[in-house]
Amino acid sequence: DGMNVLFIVVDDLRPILGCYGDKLVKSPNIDQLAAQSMVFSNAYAQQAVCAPSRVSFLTGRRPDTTRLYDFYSYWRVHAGNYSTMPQYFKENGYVTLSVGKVFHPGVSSNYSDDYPYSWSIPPFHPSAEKFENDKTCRGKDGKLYANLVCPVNVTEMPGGTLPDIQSTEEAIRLLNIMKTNRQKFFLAVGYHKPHIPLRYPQEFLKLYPLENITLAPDPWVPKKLPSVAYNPWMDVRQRDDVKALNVSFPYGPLPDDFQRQIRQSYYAAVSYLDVQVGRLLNALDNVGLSNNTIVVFTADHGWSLGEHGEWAKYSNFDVATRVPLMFYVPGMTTFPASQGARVFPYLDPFSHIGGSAPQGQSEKVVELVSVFPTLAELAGLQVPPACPETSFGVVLCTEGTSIVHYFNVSEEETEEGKEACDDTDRCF
Amino acid sequence: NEEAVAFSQYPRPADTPQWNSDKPKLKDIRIMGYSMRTADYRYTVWVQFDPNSFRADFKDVHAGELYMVETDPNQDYNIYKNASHGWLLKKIL
Repeated sequence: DGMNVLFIVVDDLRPILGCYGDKLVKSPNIDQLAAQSMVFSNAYAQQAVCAPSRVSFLTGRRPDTTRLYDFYSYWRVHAGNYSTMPQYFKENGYVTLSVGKVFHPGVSSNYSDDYPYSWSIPPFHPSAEKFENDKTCRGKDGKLYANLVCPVNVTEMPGGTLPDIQSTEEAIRLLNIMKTNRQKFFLAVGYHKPHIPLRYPQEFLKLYPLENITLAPDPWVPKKLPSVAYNPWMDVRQRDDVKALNVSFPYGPLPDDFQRQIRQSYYAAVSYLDVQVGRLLNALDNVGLSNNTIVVFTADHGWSLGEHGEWAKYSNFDVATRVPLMFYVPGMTTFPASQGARVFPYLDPFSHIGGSAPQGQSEKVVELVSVFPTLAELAGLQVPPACPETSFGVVLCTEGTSIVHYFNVSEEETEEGKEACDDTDRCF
Repeated sequence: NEEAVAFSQYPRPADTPQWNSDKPKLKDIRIMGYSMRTADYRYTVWVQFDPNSFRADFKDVHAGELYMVETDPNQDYNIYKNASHGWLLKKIL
């Protein structure tokens, strides 16, 4: 009988992770997942902005087919009544559940996260989400601001919590229910951080002393960059701490010291996210479902951290479009753990030493629009057919292609001397 | 063909940065940047776009970018104007 699916999607996370070779970041829990997964090093979003990217990979269609390039249309009304990936799993006997930010909220998901089409029960949104852009960041003068860089004392936050902490708690609650009911589930968990504001528990700053933080390797606007290609990072400029710097439009630059503070807080937010993922995967162990649950870990797009003199996403640069993408498939990317053994024990980024290499790695250039057909194939469902040239009238098809065949580590991707793999099961 | 390719795109309201360049509403989109990524290069053409017909006019190219992964992994040296790329335009089409 098909495996469960735990689909983790992170807002604005570029591959700043140990398993993607970043030497500075502390991401032990995501690295532990990667150590038992197939990791794609060259995965790209179809558009580097939230709603269009999410609607694209959740329907398996490109933006020119969803006709969503902004935030203000719902594909079923505006372009075509395309089935979504969760809807397809729901139609194939799965209980489908959404926690946190999976679809972008608002018009683009019909103010309902596309419920009831995509989800079996009304999607969960953390109550703390509504305070996300409030003045909750304490400035040097002790007053509260709506800053970009926003390390906080969680106990001082409204409700004494943060959205991603609430999302993890709800996801764990649902895992326990699914375990009891013994129902096959597709649980999507959408984390908000490191999307701005970079608001995270202040203790994570300890992991990244400012003296260890450098500028981007190329913090200047390239000479031959066409002006149309440049993203003037307007949302960053609107934050109180950036506004106070009076930076010129459109090219800035931000003061070096502040650039390093942004980068420091992005890293801290990634480690905060890693703790949430660690708690969630630890709970999967606790309910004994790690051996029959596929775990997908990805993001909706990347984020510029000063490269090319840019911040945020909103461009076609690699730093804005490249995302982490990994698939944990018990019995395929890793041998099932012996009964009762833990697969994802929680690892504390404040004390955990050492990294872990991905189990399998592919350098192949792949796209988020391929996640839908890939996950269908991994779960043993019929793979949706390829879309015809024009597919506005086609309810179920995909403009991506399944990348399961890349799970074999082929000749040109193995290091010298390692035996090429032509049998996925044997290899893993 | 076998080569693995990833396509991205991004809309713009104008050729030069303005307050809504990051997130233009559909009605304000005038240019679409289509990117094609392979293991060897990144090729982008910024072409005229009509938000009413949703048509991109690849004959009306506003600007282009070409970066070679091996020699310029950070995409800092745009060689679009120095290289012949007619075949790339055909390919992205």
